[in-house]
Amino acid sequence: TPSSQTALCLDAVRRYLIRKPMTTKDLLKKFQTKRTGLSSEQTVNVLAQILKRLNPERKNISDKMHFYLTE
Amino acid sequence: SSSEADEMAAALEAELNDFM
Repeated sequence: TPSSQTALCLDAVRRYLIRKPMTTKDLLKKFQTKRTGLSSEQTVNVLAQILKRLNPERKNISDKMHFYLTE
Repeated sequence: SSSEADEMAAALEAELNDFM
């Protein structure tokens, strides 16, 4: 069953992005569908809404765009 | 699979492109 740590929610995404910069793929790995119980489409949609709300900073690391937040 | 992850990442980036 999904635990509070694997649930896809704004606070969980915020915690990850404060800890370290992450690509979209890094974030998707943290919220795998088999753990959250969401479909792929739901995961993409929810994560997009959360990122729009958080409006994280962006920077390129090794030519890949990473999101991050400061506390 | 990694290809599904790639597809999801691409879809997510496409969603965010309008915004970014």
